[in-house]
Amino acid sequence: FSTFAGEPKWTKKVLTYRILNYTPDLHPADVNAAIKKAFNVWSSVTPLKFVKEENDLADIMISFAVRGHNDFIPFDGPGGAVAHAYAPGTGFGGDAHFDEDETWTISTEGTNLFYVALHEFGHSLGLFHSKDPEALMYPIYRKFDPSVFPLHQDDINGIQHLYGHTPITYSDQRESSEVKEPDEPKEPALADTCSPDLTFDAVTTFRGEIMFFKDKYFWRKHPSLREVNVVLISSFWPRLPPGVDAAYEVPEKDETVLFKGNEFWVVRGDTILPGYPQKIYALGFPKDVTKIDAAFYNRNKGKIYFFIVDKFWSYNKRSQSMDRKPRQIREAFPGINGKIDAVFQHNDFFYFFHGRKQFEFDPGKKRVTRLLKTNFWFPC
Amino acid sequence: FPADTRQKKEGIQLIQTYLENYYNFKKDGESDLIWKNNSPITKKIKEMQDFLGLEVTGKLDSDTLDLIQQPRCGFPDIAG
Repeated sequence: FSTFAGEPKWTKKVLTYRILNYTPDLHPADVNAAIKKAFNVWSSVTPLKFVKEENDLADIMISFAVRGHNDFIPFDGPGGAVAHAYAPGTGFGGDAHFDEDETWTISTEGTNLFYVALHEFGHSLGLFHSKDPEALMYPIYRKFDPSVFPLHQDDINGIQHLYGHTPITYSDQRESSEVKEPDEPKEPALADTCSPDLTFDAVTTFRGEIMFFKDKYFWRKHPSLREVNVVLISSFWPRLPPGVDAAYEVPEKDETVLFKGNEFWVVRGDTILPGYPQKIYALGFPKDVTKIDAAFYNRNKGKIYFFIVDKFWSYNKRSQSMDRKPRQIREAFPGINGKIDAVFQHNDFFYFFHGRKQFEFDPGKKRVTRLLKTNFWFPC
Repeated sequence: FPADTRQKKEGIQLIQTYLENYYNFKKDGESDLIWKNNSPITKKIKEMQDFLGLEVTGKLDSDTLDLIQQPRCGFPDIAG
């Protein structure tokens, strides 16, 4: 990523935007929605919030124009330059202009307004063009895949370099109704760490931190620090498919095992060890097991526990043997019932995640000691 | 063949306009039309190819010609 010379950026966290005019290519409501969705994406990875102005001067003034339009960079008719925007600042600083000679759409045909706006608002917030062809801030407009989170790790690193790491807390969002409204179209946007509906695909310790996996990214959290970092899984382990079903760490070997479907990978830091993926059947599972729901390594016993639906297998690292038959989860872990999303060990407790709940389990007392929210570990 | 020559001329015009718009290239008369390794326009083409992740040839090869005809952000990559 790169920023503008002198690294201009907004010093306030709540920015205003105003749409001065509309393209006849789209219904105004579609333009409003595309612009808001673009700002939402930047909000999801920074503390920034964006509020729509109807009449007054706003920080980011948005307009559609053709050819020469009273600034330094005239548009050039269909194709070529489709839009441009200015670095943060007064006057036309931060403003975004869209070339009305393009065919603006909300689909993958023509020029998609959301995607171009997302790039231009990157400029409005202080990002310059990136040399990474995969980055959103790469200057050439390409067809984009709406099912993929539109920001590349390069873009996330850039904007968090300017505005910090922590996403906004859920309570703030409620205050600024503009940023999140119930009827917002479902988008693969980054889930909010403070939402009461937060669920995880997998959780594991990782070199002293805790990794919370969700869709195509994970949050990194040091147990004793407030800060939360969001990372794309693919930026850590490019060869891994998106989404992780289960994960556990063996700290003394500095190895972490990641499960997806009926395959697993062993990684050391951001390196996938050679010879992986392997099939989970190599661990001794029967063929009718197709995925692992959750797993963790009990350091005190030297055992790895694999949870599948309402049963679990355990693998004894010392004797290198897997249970012949699975056991009911509720038998060994009273109070933990049904399918588990994720589990990890912290200090001498096990933390089981089931939907929107988290159970703190004391293996010594063999009982649940606390019922927690899934976002218990985040600074909400 | 005339078609080749016309195509080449169009290509040259395209790349020159692109470099002026986005890479702060200033035309300085005849010399910039001479495709010498160290001509200003060749240097600019290399700079552009490097920025856009293309193979740096300094020439108007097909990849380069394809890329500069794609829609893009109007903000310059190398500001004046």
